[in-house]
Amino acid sequence: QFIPPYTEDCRADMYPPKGPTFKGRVTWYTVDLDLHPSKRWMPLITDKKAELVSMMQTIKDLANAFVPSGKLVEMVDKALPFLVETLPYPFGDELRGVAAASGLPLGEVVLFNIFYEVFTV
Amino acid sequence: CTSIVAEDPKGNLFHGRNLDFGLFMGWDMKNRSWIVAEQLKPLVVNVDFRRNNQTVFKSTTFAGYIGMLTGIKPNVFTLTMNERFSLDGGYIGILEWILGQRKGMWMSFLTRSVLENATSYEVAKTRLAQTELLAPAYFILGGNQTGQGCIITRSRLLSLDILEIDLKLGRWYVLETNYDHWKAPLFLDDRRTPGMTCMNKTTQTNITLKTMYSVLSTKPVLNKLTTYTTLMDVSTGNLESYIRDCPNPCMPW
Repeated sequence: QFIPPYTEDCRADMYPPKGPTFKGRVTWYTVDLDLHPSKRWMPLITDKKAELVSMMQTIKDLANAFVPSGKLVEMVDKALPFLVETLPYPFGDELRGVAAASGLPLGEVVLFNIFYEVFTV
Repeated sequence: CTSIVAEDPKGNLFHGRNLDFGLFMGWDMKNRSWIVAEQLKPLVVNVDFRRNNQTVFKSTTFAGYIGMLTGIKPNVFTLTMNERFSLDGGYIGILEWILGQRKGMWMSFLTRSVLENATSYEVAKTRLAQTELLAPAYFILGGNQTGQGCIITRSRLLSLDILEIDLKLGRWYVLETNYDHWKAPLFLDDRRTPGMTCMNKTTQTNITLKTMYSVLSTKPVLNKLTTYTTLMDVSTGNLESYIRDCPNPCMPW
């Protein structure tokens, strides 16, 4: 159907995934829950650091487009880190570990992790 | 998002989901795609959470996101979460949290906690239905025995409804998008009707992870917000995920 809502006949035989709707396989990682929470995510984040930093930069660019003064991003960096102290174990320490491994400000890591709550309105 | 739990005639339970995210977060006119959704795709990872060198649960998530939206506790249950939009949304829960009222639980942290600690489908269902939350949500839960599949519709405080697989009523699957199942979806965003049409065409006899992947590949169930598709089989503990693309013409949501 070439006008919205772009429905189509039910697909069949799409598996194994291939063709234009398949963009790639997903890599496996292990998170060792026996490690201290601040260390658990280190190998994964180290591996995905560039992609994570790039995604956060995109979000900051969008935020700055809405609030050109940069105050919104400044608020995230300054105000959100305090939330980490209030989170139940082990989440606060894990977020600190993600921030340390990625080099991102803690407030931005918190923002990424509360996206769901923010966008339910 | 679209999540499905289905039971085949032998009592095997299959769970699939499309994770859609990034609505209104920057539209790329040139590539006709959502900027944030595209940026999330390289961050999709499968994670095997282990304790004492043994798998506790497996999940598909985004690197840097420590809560869970999709996961399997092998041989026990499968779980996905879909966004439920409401004026009484998560921003109120966040404000309450900031002001020191911290009875509720963050959504994806609850999902992770259930995957990590719940020991059965029933325990998981009770925790997902009864824990106070910061935001409304849909939890889609599958178990390891016949009839164990449900959609839990949650407000921040209450479980509003639990819709379960009921073979006696001919309900061999449950399918949830982002609307209460007892209400019609927004006419501009009806993924439920095409999803259910394709499930009904597939039939219970033919449902497998492979045929479920085809359902999740049909537009507009597959759309410009779809970042990944995950398929889970509780009995084998198998979780497989694929990064998705929706070639034009394709609905933006």
